Amino acid sequence: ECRVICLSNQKGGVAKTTTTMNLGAALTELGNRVLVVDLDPQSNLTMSFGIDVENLPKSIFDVLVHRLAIEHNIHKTPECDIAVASIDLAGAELALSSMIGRERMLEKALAPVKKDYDYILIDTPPSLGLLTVNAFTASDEVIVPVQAEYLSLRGLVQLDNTLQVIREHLNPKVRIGGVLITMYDGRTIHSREATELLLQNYGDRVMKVRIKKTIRLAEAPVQGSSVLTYESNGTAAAQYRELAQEVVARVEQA
Amino acid sequence: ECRVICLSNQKGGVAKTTTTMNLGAALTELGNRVLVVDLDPQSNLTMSFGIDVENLPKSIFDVLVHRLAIEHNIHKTPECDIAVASIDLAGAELALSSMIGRERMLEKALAPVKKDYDYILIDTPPSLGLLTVNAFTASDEVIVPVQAEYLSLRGLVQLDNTLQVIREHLNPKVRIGGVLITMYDGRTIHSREATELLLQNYGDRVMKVRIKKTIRLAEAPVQGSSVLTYESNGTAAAQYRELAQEVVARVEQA
Ligand SMILES: Nc1ncnc2c1ncn2[C@@H]1O[C@H](COP(=O)(O)OP(=O)(O)OP(=O)(O)O)[C@@H](O)[C@H]1O
Ligand SMILES: Nc1ncnc2c1ncn2[C@@H]1O[C@H](COP(=O)(O)OP(=O)(O)OP(=O)(O)O)[C@@H](O)[C@H]1O
Ligand SMILES: [Mg+2]
Ligand SMILES: [Mg+2]
Repeated sequence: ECRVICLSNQKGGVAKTTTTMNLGAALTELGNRVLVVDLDPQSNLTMSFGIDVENLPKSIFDVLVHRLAIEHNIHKTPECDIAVASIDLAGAELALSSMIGRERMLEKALAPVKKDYDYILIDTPPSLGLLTVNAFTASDEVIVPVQAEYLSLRGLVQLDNTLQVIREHLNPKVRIGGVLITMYDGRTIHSREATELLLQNYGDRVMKVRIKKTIRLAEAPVQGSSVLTYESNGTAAAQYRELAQEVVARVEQA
Repeated sequence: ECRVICLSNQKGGVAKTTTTMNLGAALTELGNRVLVVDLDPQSNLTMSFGIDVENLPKSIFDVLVHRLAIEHNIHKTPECDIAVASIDLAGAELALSSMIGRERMLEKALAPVKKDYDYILIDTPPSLGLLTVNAFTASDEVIVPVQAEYLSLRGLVQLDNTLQVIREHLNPKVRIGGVLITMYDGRTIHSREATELLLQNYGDRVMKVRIKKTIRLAEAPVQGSSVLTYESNGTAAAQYRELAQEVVARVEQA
């Protein structure tokens, strides 16, 4: 049974892309068949795999707006498969906004390939617009990367409210599968206080593993690979492997 | 003569909001009359000034979509005036998309109050959508906060291309007034290499001052004030004061 997980938080720069890539690679390492989907016009996920975004013949834009079969937009990499994005995706929200069924385009596009994968991970832009709504509608659960900082915490209420609306109108099963603390620096009081607040509000939905701040995670995309390949024995690779195991275990509980 | 400056970068989490607030406070300290405008549905700028975003009677949404005079949406704070935002701004892009002159709504709204300010700073969401296009159309220049990291640098090409389109169709004078390196950690090779790349591509448009990474900047919004008030004698306050002087000096050169 394929599990579709979306990485989302409208707060910018909280490691949505970094988590999609590294969790994807770690799930592949456990023997799963994994597809990651780049749904952000910035195309950071596509770039992080070393794919040239300037010369892509097709992109996820064509899948959503022109009904291209998604298998024609999937590139294979050593770490997982990826449905790529390019800048033309910036025009998708406007192009989709007048279409009937505009919120279900991604769900329809993924349906025929779910049989080929154990996990599908969707990276979203820092917004709660139509692209992210498409991701919520297509997903079983949402993992919310969050920085242990004040401004980052404030956005979670809006995310919760949006998911409530999605459940009522589009996808009754979508839920927050986990809140993941990223870029963690346990030395500051601010981080510790913010983490305390998160645990009070989200309880056991907060993932046990915390991804510590390390420059290795910023370096890996330059090489076009995940940190599991870039520095296989490092702390960051170990933490993302731990995250993959926790994600796998959480499905059994759900 | 009022100068309208927009803080923009579609890459998330690069300190757009933090820079709008602290540059605004520093320009006020120099004796200028300053208005900051929150154009992000996340309302982080409004929250950072300690304003309760859940119970706002009006917001910038009403100004853009219902032609409310902006002076009815301006709150005074000890550090500058602010045109506030709330979550209803998330509906603005769709509401505006079918209106004639949809890209000029902010420009029209600001026109009557430019006489009351020396600087107007606009904080934008992490996207190049209609809200940011409104900000580009209303602005004389754009300051681009950037992290010295690979994924952050990749977005600058898209930003340049968008500004080119804005110049051709909407606002011939808007230019990049400066590229500001934020959250800088000079200890890593990655940061130094990324900074080198920035200087090669943007030359003297890169601001001389670099804002160093410090937890003080994440702490200040919890208190509802800028770092100039929160820790007036600290490094971050000194760097934002330096930035304000550089911004003032740059106009003389333009
Ligand atoms: N644990 C970490 N430690 C240090 N740097 C990190 C970590 N995780 C991610 N980064 C870096 O922080 C920056 C932001 O991460 P990333 O781009 O994945 O966030 P995002 O939420 O996808 O951003 P956006 O909102 O723009 O899509 C990137 O430069 C990334 O390389
Ligand atoms: N120089 C700095 N050192 C350390 N932390 C910083 C610095 N500048 C900003 N921050 C913190 O980093 C986070 C991101 O900054 P901020 O929210 O201002 O970025 P942004 O570009 O406005 O994000 P978004 O794309 O979501 O609008 C915030 O938690 C902020 O408090
Ligand atoms: Mg991203
Ligand atoms: Mg912001």
